[in-house]
Amino acid sequence: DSCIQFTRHASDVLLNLNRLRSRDILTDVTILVNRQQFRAHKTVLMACSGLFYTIFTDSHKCNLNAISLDPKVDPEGFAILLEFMYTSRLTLKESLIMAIMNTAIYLQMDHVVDTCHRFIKSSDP
Amino acid sequence: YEGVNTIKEMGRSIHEIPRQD
Repeated sequence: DSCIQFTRHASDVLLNLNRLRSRDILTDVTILVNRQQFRAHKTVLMACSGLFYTIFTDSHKCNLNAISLDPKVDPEGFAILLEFMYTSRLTLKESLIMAIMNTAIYLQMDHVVDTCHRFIKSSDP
Repeated sequence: YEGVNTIKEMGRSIHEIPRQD
């Protein structure tokens, strides 16, 4: 008996999910951050964020097709974290690192928060 | 992403969804 593991399968699946997002195929929720709107797949949001996991496993909220985030959330920070969810790449612009980290705290993405902390500490002169 | 200094993070990236709640 043998087993063939396609080592790049996970990243290929994620790339296709991102293609579906950019073509708005089977996206099932709009995330409202201040005046900006982001279409996404609930399953991807839940897989990556503790906050969205809690929201979409709540029987009263799982059928919502629009979610407004707290107005303190920075849309640019959210956009970068949404991109991370669909690409595994976190773009850290110096001017946005705090907004990204605060948004990751809000979205309950603890591993990203820890990584941002370490990045800030390592880049402190 | 050419030209950007890329740091490889080998640790866990996201939470783990429990087998059941």
